[in-house]
Amino acid sequence: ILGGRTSRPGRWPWQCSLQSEPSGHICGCVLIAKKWVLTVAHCFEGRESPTVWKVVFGINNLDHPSVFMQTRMVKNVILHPRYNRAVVDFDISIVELNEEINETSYVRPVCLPRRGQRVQPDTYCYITGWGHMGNKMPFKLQEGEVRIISLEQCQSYFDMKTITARMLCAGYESGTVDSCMGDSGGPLVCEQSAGRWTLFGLTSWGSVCFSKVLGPGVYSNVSHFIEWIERQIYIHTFLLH
Amino acid sequence: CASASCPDSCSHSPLCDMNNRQANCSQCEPITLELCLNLPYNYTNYPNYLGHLTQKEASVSWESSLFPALVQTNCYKYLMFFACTILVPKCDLQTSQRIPPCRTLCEQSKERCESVLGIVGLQWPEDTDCSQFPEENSDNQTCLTPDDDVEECSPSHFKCHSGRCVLASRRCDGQADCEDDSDEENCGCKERGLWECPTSKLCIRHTMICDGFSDCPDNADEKNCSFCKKDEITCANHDCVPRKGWCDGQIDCADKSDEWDCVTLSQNRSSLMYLTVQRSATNYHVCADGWEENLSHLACKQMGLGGPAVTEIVQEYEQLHHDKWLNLHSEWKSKNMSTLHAHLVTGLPCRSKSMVSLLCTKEDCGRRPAARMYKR
Repeated sequence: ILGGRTSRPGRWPWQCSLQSEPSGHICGCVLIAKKWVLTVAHCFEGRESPTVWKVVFGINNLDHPSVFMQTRMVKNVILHPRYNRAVVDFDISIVELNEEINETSYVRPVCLPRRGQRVQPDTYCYITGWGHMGNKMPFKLQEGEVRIISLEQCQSYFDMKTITARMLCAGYESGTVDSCMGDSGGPLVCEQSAGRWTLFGLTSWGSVCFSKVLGPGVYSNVSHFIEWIERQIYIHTFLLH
Repeated sequence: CASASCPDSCSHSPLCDMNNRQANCSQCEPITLELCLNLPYNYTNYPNYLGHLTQKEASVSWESSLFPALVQTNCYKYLMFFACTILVPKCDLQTSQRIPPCRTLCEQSKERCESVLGIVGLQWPEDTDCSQFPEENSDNQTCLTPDDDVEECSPSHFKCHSGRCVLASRRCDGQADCEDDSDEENCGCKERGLWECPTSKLCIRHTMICDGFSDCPDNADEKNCSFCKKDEITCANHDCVPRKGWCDGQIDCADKSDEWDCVTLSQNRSSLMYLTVQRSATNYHVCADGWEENLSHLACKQMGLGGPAVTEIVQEYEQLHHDKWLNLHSEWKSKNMSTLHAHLVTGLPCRSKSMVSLLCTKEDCGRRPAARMYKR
């Protein structure tokens, strides 16, 4: 996360770290139910097998396992069938854990939007992750506040790409607060009534974020995939045979 | 990689065989960068002249956005060709060596276009120092110069009638970018080999029709996709299955869609909702004979509502005249079925003359108790 700040333990209890040996942290991910996690499809390029992955919850400092930490293996990786790696469209996947997490104050699921629920442009939301900060990779979870940008305005930043309805843009023209490599799959969450947080985006792509940072970040638009997510969880829970 | 181990840059190359011997890394690889798919050569070798280690990195690089945008200014006829010779350098299949662009090609590109970048406050990419490239016809090194018929526009561009290249995303975007407005001509879906959504006039690829995903706002691309018989029903992927197989607990559709959304709640007089189950595409209520609390949880969970469930058994005479209920199978406990509706059968009397009503709730989410503020 560029232009963000170190977050405190327990502030984002749905944030998880998708890890694979020997690299360790590869991508961010988001807990949406006791056995289910969302992340982006491009994290699995070249590592499609569930057996090479594990998911770590309840940590703030990647280098210092905490007492609140829970680790699960991956039982299933469900990539969106329309995922297009060339133009990074339909960039979403559902991960089934090998067993349920224990819900604690430090490991808890985020809410999903209701079907048809969209986040409005100019809403302020948060992105979090252990990705590049522009000058180094952090150990501690970073958080940054970003503003939702309309698709039309977003398209003007990315001449070479088509911004589709499956994407959501957030950040600032100057790119001062943005996600970066290593944040992919992590959450873009917005606070709703009564202090509840809802997941509207998954960090997906953007312009290069090490040096000349230009334009906003692009997120997978979770609202677009609600029916697909609910369907896949139902099929993999009840229609096994 | 003549030596036993490759220099660092090779260790990123997918060509290095996975058991880490890291030999033979520097082979040629096919060009996949969409921007440079119309070059007079098809193989490249990494790292390229901009320091990118893979084509993937080159495809998200700043330069891969800069050059196509710069080409639109018509500053130099062979700019796109030059950009590709440094983004995806030609690889000589015999020697696996990179073949650089000639120095004059680099110098001409820089001379004509660097000033245009200056206007918008951008610089010419640092790594493209032309002196690193050989002079044309220098005795010991070959280098690349454009033929007369080399493509000036990349596949990511639209070529105006005037010969100018504009970005494909600007084709038919409602704004004329070509001097001759040719980017806004023939913008109908048909002319572009696409299919037009009837109401929204949105253009979609033919492959998206009847593929199970709705692409037109009114779902028009997923209508009239199958022609099932009277006693059949269509699956989400448009296959036909017998009506009696719908929500019977057995999977009949290849995409399992005959067993989706079989359990729902429907409004009744009180705040509670009748448990409603589909069978052969007809809605039934559920007779309360032998009902158990854990079945209420299963019903709610099937609807994605994993929170606490409230059950109420409601006396219901009206329904009983229409034979519109299902009963629990007498041996339902011994059957290993994962869905509620697989445990239900028609045709049995409802002795309790009562139906099952439920109140289901979502599981708790989105709260963060540990992030509490502590009053001081």
